[in-house]
Amino acid sequence: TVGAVAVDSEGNVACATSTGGILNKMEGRVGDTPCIGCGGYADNQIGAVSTTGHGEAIMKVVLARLILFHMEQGQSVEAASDLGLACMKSRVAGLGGVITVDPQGHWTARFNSLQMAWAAAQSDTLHYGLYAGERFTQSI
Amino acid sequence: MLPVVVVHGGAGHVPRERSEMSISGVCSAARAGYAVLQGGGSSMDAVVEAVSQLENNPSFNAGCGSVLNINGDVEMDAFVMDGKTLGNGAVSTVRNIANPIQLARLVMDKTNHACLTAEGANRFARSMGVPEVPQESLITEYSRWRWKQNLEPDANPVECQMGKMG
Repeated sequence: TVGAVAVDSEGNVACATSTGGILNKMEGRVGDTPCIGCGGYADNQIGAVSTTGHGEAIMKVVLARLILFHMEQGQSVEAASDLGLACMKSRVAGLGGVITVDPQGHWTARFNSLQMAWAAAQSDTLHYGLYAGERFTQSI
Repeated sequence: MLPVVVVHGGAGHVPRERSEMSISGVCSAARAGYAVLQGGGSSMDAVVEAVSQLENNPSFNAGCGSVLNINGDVEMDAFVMDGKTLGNGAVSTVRNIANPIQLARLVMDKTNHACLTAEGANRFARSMGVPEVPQESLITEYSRWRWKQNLEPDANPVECQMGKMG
């Protein structure tokens, strides 16, 4: 699965997620990606999220909209993302990752699997990582 | 703080020998999305551009490089959503399309539906002039190898793909 979230100079947010699905899935199996609120969600009043991971687990907790719910309650992008992932892990033992932005341009990349390749471009700086805790930067 | 674009290449197991390709792929996709924003493009333009780049990169499980289903075929899903209008578009189990994310955007822009699936999505693509590609062009040696590896009776495809908990 791959995904992106963005905030443009007018403060509009958007998300996009695309996937081949799960290895050796049954023919016709549909995962979280095309399901609104699961594979992604975007609302200028809250923020935008793109998710990746075990689709059947993500759908059970409606992960993208759950994270934005926490942000509506005042949580930061990072805390809301961690709360959503923790809910998925504790309720359905699900593994996954998310990228999240808010309309002010705060962003995060969080995951409870061992790895997730991510990158962020902001103020002419490129941030990126693969393993938990990694956050490298270079000029764009 | 604005503009900003963030991309991911998928959570789960990335073998060491593929980690370089994954990192360089997400970095170039983020740069491409950011260039769209700096050129005055919308956040929707930016995320579609970034994800299209990742779909065209065989290192990632989307577009070219998608994992195979149990029959050895490629069926893809994609979703877009616009925060300004709450507009959204999706395709599911679509085949023979190089950039499903661009088809999902067409569903949002050209129909009043949220999602088109399977043959209906393919028929919509044809009506929009989106070219179909041979399935072979979407399959990599690596995805075929993983498919074969997970046909064994005791295989665990989800664990193979997601790896261990972090």
